[in-house]
Amino acid sequence: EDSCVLLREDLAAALEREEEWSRAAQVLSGIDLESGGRALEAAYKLRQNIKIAMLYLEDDDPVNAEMYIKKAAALISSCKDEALELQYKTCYARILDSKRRFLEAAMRYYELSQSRPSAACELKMDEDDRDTALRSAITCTILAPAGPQRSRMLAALYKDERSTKFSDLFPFLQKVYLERILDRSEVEAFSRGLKPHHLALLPGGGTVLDRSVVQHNLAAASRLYANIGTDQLGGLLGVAAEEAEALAADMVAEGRMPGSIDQVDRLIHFGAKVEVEALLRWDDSIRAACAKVGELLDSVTALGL
Amino acid sequence: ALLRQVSSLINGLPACDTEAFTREYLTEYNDTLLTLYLAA
Amino acid sequence: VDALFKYDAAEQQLAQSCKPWLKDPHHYKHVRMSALALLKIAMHARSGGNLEVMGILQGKVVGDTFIVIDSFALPVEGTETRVNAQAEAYEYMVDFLDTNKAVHRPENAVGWYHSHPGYGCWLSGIDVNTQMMNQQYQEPWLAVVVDPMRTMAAGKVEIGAFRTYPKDYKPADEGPSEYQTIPLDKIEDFGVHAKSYYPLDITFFKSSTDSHLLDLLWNKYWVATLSASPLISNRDFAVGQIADVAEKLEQAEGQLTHGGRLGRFVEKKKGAGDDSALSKICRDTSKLAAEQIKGLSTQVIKNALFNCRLT
Repeated sequence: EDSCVLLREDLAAALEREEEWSRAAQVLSGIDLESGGRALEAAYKLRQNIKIAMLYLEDDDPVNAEMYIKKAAALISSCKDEALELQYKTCYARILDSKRRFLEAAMRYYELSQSRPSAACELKMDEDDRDTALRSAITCTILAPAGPQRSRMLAALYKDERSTKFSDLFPFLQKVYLERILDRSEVEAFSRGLKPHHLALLPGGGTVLDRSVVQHNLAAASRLYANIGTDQLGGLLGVAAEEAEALAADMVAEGRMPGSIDQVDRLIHFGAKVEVEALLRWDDSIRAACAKVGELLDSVTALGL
Repeated sequence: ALLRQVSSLINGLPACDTEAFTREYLTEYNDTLLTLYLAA
Repeated sequence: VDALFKYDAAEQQLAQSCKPWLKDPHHYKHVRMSALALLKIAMHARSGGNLEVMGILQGKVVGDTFIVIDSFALPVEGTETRVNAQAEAYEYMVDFLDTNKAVHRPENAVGWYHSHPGYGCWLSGIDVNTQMMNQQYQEPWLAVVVDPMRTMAAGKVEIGAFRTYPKDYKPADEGPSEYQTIPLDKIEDFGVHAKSYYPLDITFFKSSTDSHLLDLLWNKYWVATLSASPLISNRDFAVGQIADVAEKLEQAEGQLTHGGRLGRFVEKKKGAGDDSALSKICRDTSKLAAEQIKGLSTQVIKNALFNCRLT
């Protein structure tokens, strides 16, 4: 079995040189890492799982990559190798990015951009690598669905001094952070720096970027208007009125935008409406009445009646 | 003293009788009925 | 019952030296939890809101039963997304247990608890790995999961106790377990690891002092019940449940249109507890509806009691 493993590793290396990423991953995944037949070090298993995940990522196969990175996740806590940890974090961030879990990816990219591996670490990380990670964090945050979590991430990135050196990206980041409505030309300029999977078409139509921009502009509109008709909102966002209403409904339901929708009058009201104030006051009155009943009963008991 | 306590209790009822309360109460009621209808 | 609170270090040492869990992975079957521990766990879980929280159980073992006497919270949160959140709290845990002993609280740590806000009591992949590791190095060890949101919605504590099987152990088929609603985004994690652990039944006990205090509290409990509005306090959770049902319906519909036979979704396998996708959705909506009816009934009764004028 040992010579079989060595053969697989050599074959995988050769396939990698030929840029046959998926085939190399398949060859490596044939190595039995799970059964107790051979005593394998956790570090070796971890390295192989990460390697397979990264190979699948090279071929834009995030589904298989995620399967192996999850196996690596179970082993990472027992491993103290800084280089492996760095590889794992990078790989996981890229998988999240490919799977369009942009906020999680952004958080991990940002964490990577702040890493400073020790001198003893096998893997070196220079300023360029950290800048790349930071750019990825900014891109993913902008593409993430609008809401409070994204706002927090945007704030962190905007206030990070290093962001200002990206002259092509920082003005757009600033506009997004300040919740200003984004216009077509700015969005197109931003889209030039995106990877293919960011511009992939979604099942409902439109790209990831389109959806993100529409949601952002909707959130921005909610800051400008107290209420707006669905037709007017559709015109503002460049989509049909029904789609604008559906988008607003999703954002309200997910707690990413406070508001309410009057479908009968085709109006969207922005801002948190405390609809239950009177009901809560009612509960207070009931509590007071019950307290009086309690006191009454105590008095009756005290009097021995 | 007991009778005064009773009187104070009764004077505190109804616990809430405003238009806003009625509106919110019926909205909750209708929302729940709608949920039940969807469930059915 | 007060005797349950007594701790004999020598007795515990003896019980553990035999290592009964090695001979029978199913050795521990029962959990008796004190009212104090339950209250502390429930309050801690509730205070976490939407974030998972985690803590340690203290107590002892007697035969095949874990006796949980007390619990304490750990300063970590969001435990489901991190591989080993417990590791951050090791120092705190060790300090806490040492301090306990210094103030003559000799109970050992016998397990851990954590919360699953809104998604039920079961062990995820990360939980199973954590518990397996604990059972390797810290036996006897128990895992408890509590759901504070379902507790609020249902009006009773949603809590479960579990132990994992050893890695290559194949458990005998235990038959269908009690159905519970699992949100769509957790179903895979629930299903994949369901056979790696088994539930223990939990019962509760109170000391004589606890009984007296709880009796006194009961006299005031009715006020809190009447002045509560479950429809309002559980609103976010209910919205989440409705959204989950909608997603499950979409998925079931998608499976139907992509070549699934209609029969697959309405037939029930004979004798087994296996339900079709649609019947599971029906059970979820029934539960949701029941909770809504309960909430609405509360409002109607309050209205009748406090708002209707007697003529």
